[in-house]
Amino acid sequence: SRERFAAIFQQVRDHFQQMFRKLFGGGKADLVLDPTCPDILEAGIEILAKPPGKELQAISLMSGGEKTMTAIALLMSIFRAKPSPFVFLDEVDAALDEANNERFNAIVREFLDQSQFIIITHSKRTMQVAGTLYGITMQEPGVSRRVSVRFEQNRDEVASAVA
Amino acid sequence: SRERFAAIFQQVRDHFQQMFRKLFGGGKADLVLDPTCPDILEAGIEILAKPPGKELQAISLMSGGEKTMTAIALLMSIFRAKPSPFVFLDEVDAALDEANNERFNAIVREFLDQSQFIIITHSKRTMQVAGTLYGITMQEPGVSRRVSVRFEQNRDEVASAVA
Amino acid sequence: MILKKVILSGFKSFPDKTEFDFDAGITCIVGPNGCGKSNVVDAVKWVLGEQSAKSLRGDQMMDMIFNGSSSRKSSGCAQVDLIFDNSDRTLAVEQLEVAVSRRLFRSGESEYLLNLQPCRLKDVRELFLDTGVGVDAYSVIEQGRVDILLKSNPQERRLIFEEAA
Amino acid sequence: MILKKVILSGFKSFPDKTEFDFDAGITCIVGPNGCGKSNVVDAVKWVLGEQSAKSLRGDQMMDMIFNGSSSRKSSGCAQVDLIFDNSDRTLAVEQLEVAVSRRLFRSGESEYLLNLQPCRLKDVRELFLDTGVGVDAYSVIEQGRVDILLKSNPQERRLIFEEAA
Ligand SMILES: Nc1ncnc2c1ncn2[C@@H]1O[C@H](COP(=O)(O)OP(=O)(O)OP(=O)(O)O)[C@@H](O)[C@H]1O
Ligand SMILES: Nc1ncnc2c1ncn2[C@@H]1O[C@H](COP(=O)(O)OP(=O)(O)OP(=O)(O)O)[C@@H](O)[C@H]1O
Ligand SMILES: [Mg+2]
Ligand SMILES: [Mg+2]
Repeated sequence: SRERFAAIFQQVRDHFQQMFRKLFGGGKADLVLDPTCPDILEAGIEILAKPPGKELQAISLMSGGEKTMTAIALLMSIFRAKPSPFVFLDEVDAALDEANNERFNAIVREFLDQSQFIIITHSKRTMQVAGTLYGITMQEPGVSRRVSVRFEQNRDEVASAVA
Repeated sequence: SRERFAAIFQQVRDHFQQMFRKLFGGGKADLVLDPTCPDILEAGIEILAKPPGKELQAISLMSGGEKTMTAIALLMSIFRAKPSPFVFLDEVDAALDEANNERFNAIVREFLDQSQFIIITHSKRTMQVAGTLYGITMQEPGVSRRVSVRFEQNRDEVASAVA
Repeated sequence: MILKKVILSGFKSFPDKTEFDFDAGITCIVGPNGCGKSNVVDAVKWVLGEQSAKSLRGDQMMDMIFNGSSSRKSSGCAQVDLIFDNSDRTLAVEQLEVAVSRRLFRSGESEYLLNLQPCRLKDVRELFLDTGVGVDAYSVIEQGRVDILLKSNPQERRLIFEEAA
Repeated sequence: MILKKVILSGFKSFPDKTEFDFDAGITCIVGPNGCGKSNVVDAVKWVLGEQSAKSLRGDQMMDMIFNGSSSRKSSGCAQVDLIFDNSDRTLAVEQLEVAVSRRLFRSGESEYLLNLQPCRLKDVRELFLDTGVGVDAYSVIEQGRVDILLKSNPQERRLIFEEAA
């Protein structure tokens, strides 16, 4: 229904404006329904994003890492409006430098009140925030096996064993 | 012309079969012209790739890192058939684990006899093989500046300064 | 509701029954390229009712069954189970623990199960309605797809947004 | 032939004239997200004759000119120069050092230059014919695009292959 869509859209939009500023340490972002479209159930969604200190430009001009951070801001905003009990993230940190990887880790931790996170990663930095770490190995050709590790004991061990 | 295309295709194909085995430590790969097409100037190109110990499957089923390594094998095979004096690689190592990152570094070094390589990366491992390291910073908002470093002196310094 | 376990048997590169236990916090899955991490993500999408083999990186659903390796024959069947702790009764069923399963045989025969009872995909979808769980929700972000919302055009983006919200 | 230098002035996030010197080996370019590394790659594609703004991540060619920042006004012109050592006479010209440049003004006026002499894109293309240098060659692999040959269908792949070979 129109009211329901408008309500959720507005919530996601509000969260997105704040989440972007939080992840970028400033700047400005917005979600905008196509104003030329009379029916909000038909209107396309535009994303505006201006990193701190930079001018507002098409999001295509953003860097790989900036796009990932913007996407994460939008994703987390949707989660705030419509929580998922669990979230699987597969190598979403691939394009992030170390500082942004830390910010991503921090935002995931903030959402633990509403979701479990299962994160696939090659980043030792992301592994640092895991409460549980599973390794997958293929000692036998073509056959996956799980290696489980309680983090407090051998974080660095499994990280290097499976890297 | 048909002969020219067939000649280059065969060269790339031969290199690809070897290059794949080198990068994967075994296995089997091939480049195949669509046999149902009578005119080789019209035939589509199929890529077959079987990592060591695994069965031959659609390349879509390969992992992110395996696809990158297969793509690198194909790219380097094209370079062997038709060298470029310089090559710019922008974060091609993003999906690679440490072992594959090393193999990628090694193959780039082998091609130094025919090309210069300019590699953009976040990987400290890739930075290790650079003869020259440039950092780019944005101290002034929105303004890129180059920081140049001769590797032998301060490799770790610039790597941490710009990360 | 807490996702307690994901169990893979004969699914993609997991010929042997393999269990992953999850708690309320952050679980990281790590390992070398090609070891099977993304296959676990595919397993979760598949058991929640993913209909498109392409979206699971395959050509046909049969690609979900372990295809053999140099040391193993192929499997006859793929099965994935999701085990939920339902003590907060998020899921509108009696049980405190809920198991959702999907099976696919080489014959092409396939089934969904709810607490070991055969059911239809429709029943699985209804079970998760409005819980934020499901193939159309944002609960699974696949490798290379985090910026899918940015890459889409305004209309595609709107459709994706609508599905989830 | 050796690529000795790439010079950016007013191109994307480089308002100030910035030079990158390259030698025969491996040069790595590093830095935080958004600092301008991929912009250097775009600069090389652009000066070699890239016609599609989309392929340079922009909407229109005007997006290649520095657009200003919180501390700077926008530039009036973007220029990129590639300086080659031509002592092995790979390039069929007299000079031992060859400079290829491209300029774009806010007015929309744009030009190519060969050793500071205005020329047409056609002349730049002819200069690099059969040298393995050019927008269609494989000499530039953009961020996120390394597996483009794998993702394409057999016909697209064939076209890409033909262009380069
Ligand atoms: N039906 C199947 N039978 C056997 N093996 C399969 C099957 N489907 C996929 N695989 C194998 O699973 C492997 C891919 O696993 P996956 O994508 O999970 O790797 P990954 O751990 O995510 O690696 P990366 O870090 O590179 O992303 C491939 O080597 C593929 O051959
Ligand atoms: N015409 C322009 N004027 C000013 N800034 C621009 C212009 N075009 C692009 N930019 C800026 O350049 C930045 C992107 O730079 P680039 O893509 O080179 O980053 P990067 O160093 O490759 O980062 P990453 O590691 O995330 O890939 C963006 O923040 C964008 O706003
Ligand atoms: Mg993966
Ligand atoms: Mg980049």
